[in-house]
Amino acid sequence: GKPQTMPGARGGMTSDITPMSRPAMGGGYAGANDMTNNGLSANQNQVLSLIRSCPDPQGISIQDLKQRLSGISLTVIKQAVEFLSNEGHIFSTIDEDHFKSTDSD
Amino acid sequence: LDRIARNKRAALERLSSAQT
Repeated sequence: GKPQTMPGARGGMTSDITPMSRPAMGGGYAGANDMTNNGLSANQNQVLSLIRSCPDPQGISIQDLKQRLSGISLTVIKQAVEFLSNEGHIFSTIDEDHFKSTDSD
Repeated sequence: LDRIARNKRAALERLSSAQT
């Protein structure tokens, strides 16, 4: 007789297409829903704007950031800095504790 | 302070490749 079904045929419409979301979230917390229009969380925006506002050629230190953002824990600041650095918004200068923004000038 | 310029260049490259 004629073969009717083809077991194991490379099946038709599987719908598990992975969406092209940005897998850039490092670290353990994914719940920052506080996104603004540039795709950064509120904390990340605060850190970024502080780094931008620093005129020193060697940038601003993590300790300075911590002092000015007294409501944010050092861990969160470091996560934000790491994220911004990965995205290219900021970079470390004289050492791994000093940062400057790329788009300030 | 050569390092700063180098890091900045690297960061700018990351930035442009991260932007859509």
